Amino acid sequence: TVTIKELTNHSYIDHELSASLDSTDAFEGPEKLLEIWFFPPNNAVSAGKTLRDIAMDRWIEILKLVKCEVLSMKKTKELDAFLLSE
Amino acid sequence: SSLFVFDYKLTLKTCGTTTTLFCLDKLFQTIEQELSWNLHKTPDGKYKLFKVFYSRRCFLFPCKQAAIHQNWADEVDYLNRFFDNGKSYSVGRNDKSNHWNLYVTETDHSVPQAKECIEDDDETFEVLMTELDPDCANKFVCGPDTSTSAPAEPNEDKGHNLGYEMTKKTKLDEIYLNSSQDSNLSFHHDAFAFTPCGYSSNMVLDEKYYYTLHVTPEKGWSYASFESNIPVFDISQGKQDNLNVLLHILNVFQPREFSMTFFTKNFKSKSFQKILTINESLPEYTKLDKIIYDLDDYHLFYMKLQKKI
Repeated sequence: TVTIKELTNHSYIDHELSASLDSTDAFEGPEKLLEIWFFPPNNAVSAGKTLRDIAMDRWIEILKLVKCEVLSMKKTKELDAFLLSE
Repeated sequence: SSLFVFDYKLTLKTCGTTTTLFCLDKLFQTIEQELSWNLHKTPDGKYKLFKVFYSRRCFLFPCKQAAIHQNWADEVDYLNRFFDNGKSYSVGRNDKSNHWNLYVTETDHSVPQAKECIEDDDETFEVLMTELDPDCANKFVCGPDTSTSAPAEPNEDKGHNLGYEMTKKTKLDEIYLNSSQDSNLSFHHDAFAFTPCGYSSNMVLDEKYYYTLHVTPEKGWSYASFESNIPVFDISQGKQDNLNVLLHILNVFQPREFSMTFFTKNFKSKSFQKILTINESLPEYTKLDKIIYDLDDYHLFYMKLQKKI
């Protein structure tokens, strides 16, 4: 279960965005779910850089096109989990 | 909304009037420029990737969506501009405008797979719930002047603090066995409570598996979604299955109606076999639809249920 330390170990957090967000006009819960496998899991082919080498400001640019902003992000050994503004 | 980025895979899940597919152009530019990946392309310039899924339930207010997201056919046309070998499915009843849509590409087997990949335990379980019980929905309303423990450390803030408190109050961090007594798996949590209402959270188990929850509690269009790629049976050493997971979620939200989808590569798995009859363990709900698709190397199970009156 989650412990309070999880409030202090973000890899990234946008406090300004967090304080300004307002969900009064939210009305559409159902999501659009996109999953892209560029290579198979346990990929034996491609060495070198991975998706996780894409910098945060690049993700922020890409997500702007989706009309989302990055609220916070947690990094683990195998994935980066972004919480977004919508 | 959430984004999960792995070495070679990403999952982007966005709600509201977001324009999810409009990220594709920039995403591919970024990948080709920054990662120097030379992605497979067909002669007519379409990407031939290992696998692509895009899915969504019918919207509650489709005409309020932006651009191509106003209707499924336009989304499919847009996806087909990028990807080779995509197929589109409408799953469930079309007459009720609450069916589920899926776009999936044929797996590109031209890229050699490492041996252990074949036995990959990839599965995705999604539960989409509408007309939440009002008392349950209210747990995700924090109101404009909710006091919370003031940020104690410089990188804490109110939205995340409230999100943490919502997680603890609703026990959404206890869906999968992960307390220190019964598991030594790592568990990471990130949650945010929106003002005046709403909740989003990402949980990561064992560094590589996630589940994510998004709640829009407003009366009239209340909604909650749960999505997980956790292979529950294996990860709990047989102590838990997807029925346990589903019962925990239904208890938190008590929806009047919900759909669930379960993707697996291995339809002989205990998880898949168990889920085929899962409605028999839900006496409060009546089964509306039960559909199984054989999608080349994945099996898809879809079920829609409604609370008995």
